[in-house]
Amino acid sequence: NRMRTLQEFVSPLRAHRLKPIRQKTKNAVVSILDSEEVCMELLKGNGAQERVKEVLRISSDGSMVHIYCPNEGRGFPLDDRPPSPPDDVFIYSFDNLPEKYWKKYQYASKFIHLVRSKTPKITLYTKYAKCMLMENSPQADVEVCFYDGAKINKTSEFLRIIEKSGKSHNLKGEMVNGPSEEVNSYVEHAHEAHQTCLDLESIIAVQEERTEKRMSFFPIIIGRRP
Amino acid sequence: DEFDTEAFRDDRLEAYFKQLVPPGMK
Repeated sequence: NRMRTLQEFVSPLRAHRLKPIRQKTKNAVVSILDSEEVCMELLKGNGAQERVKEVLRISSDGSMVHIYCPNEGRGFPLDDRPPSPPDDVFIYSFDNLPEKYWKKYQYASKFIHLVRSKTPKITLYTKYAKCMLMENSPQADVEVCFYDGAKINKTSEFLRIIEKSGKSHNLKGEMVNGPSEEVNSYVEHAHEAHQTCLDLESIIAVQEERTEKRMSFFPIIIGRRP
Repeated sequence: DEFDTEAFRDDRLEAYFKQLVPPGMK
């Protein structure tokens, strides 16, 4: 009967530097606010009768969760922004969030992970390609767009190559021996550009630490298209 | 599933992802 913890299922989400978005799903609206908080509005009812019955606001570092039921539980008509908090708000930390909210937190975390995988942190222009290292570290996704039209997507699971002709290949892991020498040269350049982005990321992160006011240098664009 | 991720694949979200790419210097 060991007590399970939310940490076993998901690590605290991180929404720093993510741009606001409001995305409606079947039973909820998931949003990234200007404050970089992540908000989930749980919906009840259909169509014009849809009402926001419960709101979870998660801090941008995922460590705190504020929960409230608008209009003393009667809900609020769905609007273009979350209902503002009433007087009685329940405040939990990531570690003591009641289990009944774990699934909602995981859902918000899944959404944030998807947005981070599409949000460039470093954009590096090399001689042959624009390389973007995304925010979803560790093992962040990489997108390498070659000026001649070819494209390579790298994730922790696979490497996808789309040739100029539009033909695509999926390679597993760090394999370099793709289907042809030409494709191999693209893959090799993508690996090099990826490593350069990782090196730049760690150098710039160290410099960030050193600045007094914790300036953020990310997202950053390095170089320009030849 | 009460919270499906199907809604994470719609045109509106794709448009949002597109505008995340740095402007200019395309």
